[in-house]
Amino acid sequence: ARERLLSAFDTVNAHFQKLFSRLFNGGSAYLKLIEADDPLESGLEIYAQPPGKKPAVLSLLSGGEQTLTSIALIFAMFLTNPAPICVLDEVDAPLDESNVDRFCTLLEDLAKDGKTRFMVITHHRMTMARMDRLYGVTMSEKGVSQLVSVDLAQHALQLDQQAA
Amino acid sequence: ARERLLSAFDTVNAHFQKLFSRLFNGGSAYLKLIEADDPLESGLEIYAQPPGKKPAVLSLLSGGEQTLTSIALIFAMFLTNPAPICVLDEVDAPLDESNVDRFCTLLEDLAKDGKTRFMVITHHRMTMARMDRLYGVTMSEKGVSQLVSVDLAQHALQLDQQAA
Amino acid sequence: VQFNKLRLSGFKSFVEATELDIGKGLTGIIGPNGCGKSNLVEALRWVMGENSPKRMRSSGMDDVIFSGTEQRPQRNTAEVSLHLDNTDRTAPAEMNDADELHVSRKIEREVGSVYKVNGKSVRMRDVQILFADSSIGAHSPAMVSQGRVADMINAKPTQRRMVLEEAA
Amino acid sequence: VQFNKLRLSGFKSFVEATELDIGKGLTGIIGPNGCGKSNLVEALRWVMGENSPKRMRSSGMDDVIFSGTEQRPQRNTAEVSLHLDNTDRTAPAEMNDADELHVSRKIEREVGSVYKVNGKSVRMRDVQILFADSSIGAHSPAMVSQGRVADMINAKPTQRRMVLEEAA
Ligand SMILES: Nc1ncnc2c1ncn2[C@@H]1O[C@H](COP(=O)(O)OP(=O)(O)OP(=O)(O)O)[C@@H](O)[C@H]1O
Ligand SMILES: Nc1ncnc2c1ncn2[C@@H]1O[C@H](COP(=O)(O)OP(=O)(O)OP(=O)(O)O)[C@@H](O)[C@H]1O
Ligand SMILES: [Mg+2]
Ligand SMILES: [Mg+2]
Repeated sequence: ARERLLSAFDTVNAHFQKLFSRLFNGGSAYLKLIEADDPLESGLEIYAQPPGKKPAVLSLLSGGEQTLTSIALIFAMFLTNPAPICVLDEVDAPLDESNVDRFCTLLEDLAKDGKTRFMVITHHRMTMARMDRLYGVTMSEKGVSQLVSVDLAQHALQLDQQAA
Repeated sequence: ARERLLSAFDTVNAHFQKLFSRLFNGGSAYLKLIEADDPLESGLEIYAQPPGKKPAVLSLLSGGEQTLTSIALIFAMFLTNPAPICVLDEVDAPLDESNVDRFCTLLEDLAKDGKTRFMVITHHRMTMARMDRLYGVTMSEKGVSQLVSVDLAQHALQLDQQAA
Repeated sequence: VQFNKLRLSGFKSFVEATELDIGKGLTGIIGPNGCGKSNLVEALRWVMGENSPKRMRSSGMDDVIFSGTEQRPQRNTAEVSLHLDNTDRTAPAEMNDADELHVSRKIEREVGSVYKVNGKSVRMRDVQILFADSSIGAHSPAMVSQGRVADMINAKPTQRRMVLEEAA
Repeated sequence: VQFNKLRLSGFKSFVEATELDIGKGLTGIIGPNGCGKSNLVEALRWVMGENSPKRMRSSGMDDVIFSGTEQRPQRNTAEVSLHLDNTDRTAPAEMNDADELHVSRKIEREVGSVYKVNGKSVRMRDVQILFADSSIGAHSPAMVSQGRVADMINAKPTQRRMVLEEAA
């Protein structure tokens, strides 16, 4: 079990470092096992250095930076053991526009080998616009959910009209 | 101390019930002291019934519903002891458009007696559009923050152009 | 295996039979607060063998059954099924002789859950193993529930290490 | 009292002297992730007497001093000041004879913080009382830090009751 954890740790750490730099368009980060000599008793600490900033533990970063760093870790674990489906429930909520953009670019990249299908729940217009298809969930009858197919082009048009 | 807690509880509860119905455009909610006979040992539980739904404890609601209910509680405590300033750091992140709209309407209402000044940190375009003034924080030099005044009309125009 | 369709009936706010096509690439799910998006995610985890009500925002497993509204009475059963493509024959031996796998879970109020694969009753453990063998499952790192990112950020280092262990 | 201006210099990423006008009504603060918006909120709580580094995302209070970038060396002092309007004369007696109150806190690396009101040194407690008397302060329910709503949602009922007690 100790071997398995250390080997997983190394693989996840390697993926994590690359994914962080992609999501942050630079900078660097790494994982470290701390607090104990025995890996099975240790803690997993995350050190991150967004571009132009000093390295810091995760807890010192901004809300959006913490979120983007955690997304890098989640996808690092995913790439270590790729799954046929990946479901993301509102993970992009704290991200600004340029980070949402890079997040979507990463999703497109992870999806292109066709081995994993992604389900992305979001309130972000940019994320909606980058999807291959959209489903809307509505409650036109109170307390009763209904699933409807949403035409991407039509939806984008509606949003622009609302904004105007 | 017991008296003070019970009296505060009643005042906060009264404000909370009205604010919930305003933010949800209907429905009802209430606070309850549970788990102990002595109020100073008790727990504060929140029961909420969004329009058309069954009453439930806070933990059974959706992410956005939990957030909006908590905002009602925060403002209920605020109204019980009004402060000269109120600072809200990204509280609207999990809210959809119609809930952000009602949140902003409530802010406008709380601000109109002029006794409290509000500072609202947000990534939501609708919230930005409803502010009396905007400040932007930038890091054009890496790791160094700068504060700039943002012209509301100009900013809204830029956002529309980006979306197009 | 590949995920094709998710069907729900009587599951939380999805009282009416609903079918979600899980297409290739990126599928977006949108809608107002409280309309049922996270319920869809929970349905998927539930049919894959999620057996902790707490992780379903419930106090008891019966809470996933449609509890009624002012207009409609409560239901007494809820069913979710997953249609999987198994042409790559990566399923466990006992289920590996079909191109399509139809995994379902049905719960009856105060009775409990029944799992089936292609119409044949199986144990919950068999369903959990089916998905675990494909590097997926209710607790997989690939299933990122609402609020899970915030939990990871706030987690103590030892808790984070346990997440890594589970993913290994 | 009424809040008019917030000034920062050397505080976290605000190394350059910065002035924020706190106008009437609703003031929006916007900008990309990590640009410094929450640092502004922390500066306001800090000058009002926040004395727990953990609540400032820091391990020690010196962490609020600008720690340097590749282009700039670290600073050794940080200062934040608040300009308050006291024409309604609602300040505590010893500070209540001026139309304007200028509250400042300056920290020196490895030395500690000095609080002043209108140029005169005061204890941290005096500053905390000044704000508490106006129903505001670093821990007031009106100061909603990033993530605090999520904490409230996840809090145990007894923790929530303590929040209510503090607000009372
Ligand atoms: N057993 C049940 N029967 C009927 N309705 C239920 C049941 N369990 C939950 N619900 C309803 O489902 C709603 C929650 O849906 P869900 O969490 O999926 O919303 P959401 O679309 O994810 O919203 P958000 O954007 O706020 O996260 C609740 O309002 C609740 O009333
Ligand atoms: N002592 C310090 N010296 C210099 N920079 C610091 C210091 N402390 C924190 N910072 C920087 O401030 C940044 C955090 O800023 P802040 O949390 O205000 O961002 P934000 O605008 O609120 O972002 P978000 O939208 O993601 O919440 C961090 O990236 C960190 O590098
Ligand atoms: Mg949800
Ligand atoms: Mg922030």
